Amino acid sequence: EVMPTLDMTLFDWTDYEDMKPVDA
Amino acid sequence: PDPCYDDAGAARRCIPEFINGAFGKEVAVSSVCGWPTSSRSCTDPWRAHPPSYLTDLNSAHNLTCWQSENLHTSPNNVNLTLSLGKKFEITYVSLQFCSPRPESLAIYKSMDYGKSWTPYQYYSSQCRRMYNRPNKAAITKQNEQEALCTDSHTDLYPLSGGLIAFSTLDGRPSGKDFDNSPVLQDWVSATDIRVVFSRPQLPRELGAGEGGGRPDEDPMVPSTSLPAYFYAVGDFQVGGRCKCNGHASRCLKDKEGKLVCDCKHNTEGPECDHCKPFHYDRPWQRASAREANECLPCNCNLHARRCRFNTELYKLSGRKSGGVCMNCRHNTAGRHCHYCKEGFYRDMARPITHRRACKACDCHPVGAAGKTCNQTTGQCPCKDGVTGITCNRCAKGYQQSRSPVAPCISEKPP
Repeated sequence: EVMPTLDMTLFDWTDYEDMKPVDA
Repeated sequence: PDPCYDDAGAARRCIPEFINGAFGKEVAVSSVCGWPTSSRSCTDPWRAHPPSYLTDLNSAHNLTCWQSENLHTSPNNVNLTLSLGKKFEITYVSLQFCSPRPESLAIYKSMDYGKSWTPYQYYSSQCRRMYNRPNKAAITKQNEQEALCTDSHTDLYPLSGGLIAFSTLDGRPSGKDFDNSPVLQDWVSATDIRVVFSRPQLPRELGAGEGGGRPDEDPMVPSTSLPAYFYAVGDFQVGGRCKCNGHASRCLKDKEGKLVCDCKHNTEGPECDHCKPFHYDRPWQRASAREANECLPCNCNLHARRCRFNTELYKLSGRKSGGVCMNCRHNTAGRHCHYCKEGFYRDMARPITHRRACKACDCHPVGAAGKTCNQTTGQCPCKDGVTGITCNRCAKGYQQSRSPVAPCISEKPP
């Protein structure tokens, strides 16, 4: 079973703006 | 076949042919018959004695001699200066006289195209008084690179046809091991040769003693009551080889007409005296009969164009390799650009020399714990519960969370 790739839109970037990729 | 390489293509020492470096060259003279004082015989073109006669074809059937003007004082230096146009390794300097040989004569050499001069050899019946040197001093390893003085070849006779020949290595102890003697290699090197006639032979009836002067006479005090005399030389030779340090078999004229070595063995410079760029895997060395000492290219796996030599690394390698590549490209790194730089990993399907031998790690910005992957597998360091080469998926039994710090959480409740 191949797991789906991480969906960047699901993350809550509120406290992690510095980690947020440009395309997220 | 190229004499700088053997039949198998391996480098070997090569040297330009032995020549008379003076032949056909212009010699600058400080005095010439008929100038500045007009002389009836020398101003006649058929009886002229110009300096070109010093270095023209020396024929016994048609002996042509340069002559100085008539001189009346002594000492009165007359100079002959020959520019070889390039550094040569001199074997001998010889002069064949049409006049009696001078009583005192000095040979000098320059290694910087005439800017400075070094004594090469003295001839005088009064070595100490004229040149402050002992007569016929023993040649040892300590003084073998110094000019010596001898009273040989200073006899009045023969009145014409006398020879003075200075052999640069004759009697020098290290001459037998010239390859390993930087001192003598330097000693024989010259760009210019100058001969200075200092004192003439004087007839004995004028009161001159052995060697043209009374023993108690100071040869440096000018005498003005001498009969007219002149120096005359039929042949001035400077035998040697164009200096290329064993890395060229010939010298050629460059675009500016300047004589330069036709360098081989990855060397360059007027005397093949340094390695070509990117050929510094070992230091430049002169070629010897035993070892060509060719300059070797640095091993940069086709990823760099420049390298530098590191002495410590060279010693540590057992004097085999000391080159350090500079500005490795194609995402490579290391002394030989032989591994991938941080953030890249080696694509084992391609040789290290391939320009795409290093691939980007491409670690996931959230799933990976860092940007550096395994150099051989490309595996990025994954956060807990994350899997995949680039750490871009949750492992089995985990699911994506909303936290970028812990992107995958266990599906089982804690």
